[in-house]
Amino acid sequence: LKEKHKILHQLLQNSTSPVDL
Amino acid sequence: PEAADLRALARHLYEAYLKYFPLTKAKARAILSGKTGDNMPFVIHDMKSLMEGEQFINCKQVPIQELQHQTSTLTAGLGGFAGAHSGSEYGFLGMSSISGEEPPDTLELRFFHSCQSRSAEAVREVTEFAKSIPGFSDLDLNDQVTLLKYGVIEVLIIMMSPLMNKDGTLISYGQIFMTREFLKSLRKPFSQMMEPKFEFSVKFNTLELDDSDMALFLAVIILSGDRPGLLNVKPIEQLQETVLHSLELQLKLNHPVSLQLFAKLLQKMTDLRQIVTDHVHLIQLLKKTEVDMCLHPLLQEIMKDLY
Repeated sequence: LKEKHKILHQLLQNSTSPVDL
Repeated sequence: PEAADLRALARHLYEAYLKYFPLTKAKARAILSGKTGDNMPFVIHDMKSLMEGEQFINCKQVPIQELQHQTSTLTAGLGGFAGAHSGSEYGFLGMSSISGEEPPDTLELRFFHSCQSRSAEAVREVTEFAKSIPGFSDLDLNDQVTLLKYGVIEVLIIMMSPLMNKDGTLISYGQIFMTREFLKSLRKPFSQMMEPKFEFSVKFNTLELDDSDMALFLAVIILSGDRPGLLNVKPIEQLQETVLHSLELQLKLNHPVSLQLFAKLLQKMTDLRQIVTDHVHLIQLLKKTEVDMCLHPLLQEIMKDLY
């Protein structure tokens, strides 16, 4: 599932710093 | 001791809520009730005020960071939606420009795109809030993805409620009030997008939750153990049960004379699922009928095979 949801996955894994959306 | 733990959990989630959500219910209600002095929102009620509203906008320009490569890749096949925004100043509501020379049909699409940008940012905020729920980050990563995929639109609709009253909604971090009638005057199907949210919000607001109640309710929504495709339901249900106990206690203490508030609140979760289902179907309809529409890659991920 996480392969199909790369951005969500990355948001979950990243630190709290803002990311470019 | 157990009650003390539940109160500590409520405080923790309230602090996370304040940290990650910039426009609280308290702030929104102050704006809507005119208690912010001269700092009143600009009102958009027709096309003329829509154009005039440009100077009131101060959209967040998020720097390009870790996801640049990934989003660029993902958007390459989507008309470069995100790429079209990055590197340039946001115009009105994230739109490049509004001029009378452009075909009127594109206005709704541009407005829709600017809403998507804000929604994607809101998804990031909700994700950070979810990560602050004790135990959430220890769940199977696939299940974290599933909980967010299915929960995030429900959370966003709940968070929209404090921004709304029967006449319109605050947008752009509370700087603008857009009237319900104006939203209804957009061409179909855009005109149909917000009306169900207004109907829900007006009823939801009668429960008179405050921000500390909202924080717990959002955590309960996120920790729904019945989302399709979850691999390990038990730890999710255990986490939700603790938050539910904390919410029940919170409501008893915070709303001692509001009978059955806990039960009424839980019933809202059923209504929410229907609103999300209808919303996703509307987006899918838009994708089919609007040639120039491109969906933000993050929202596309969430909505793909959702309902």
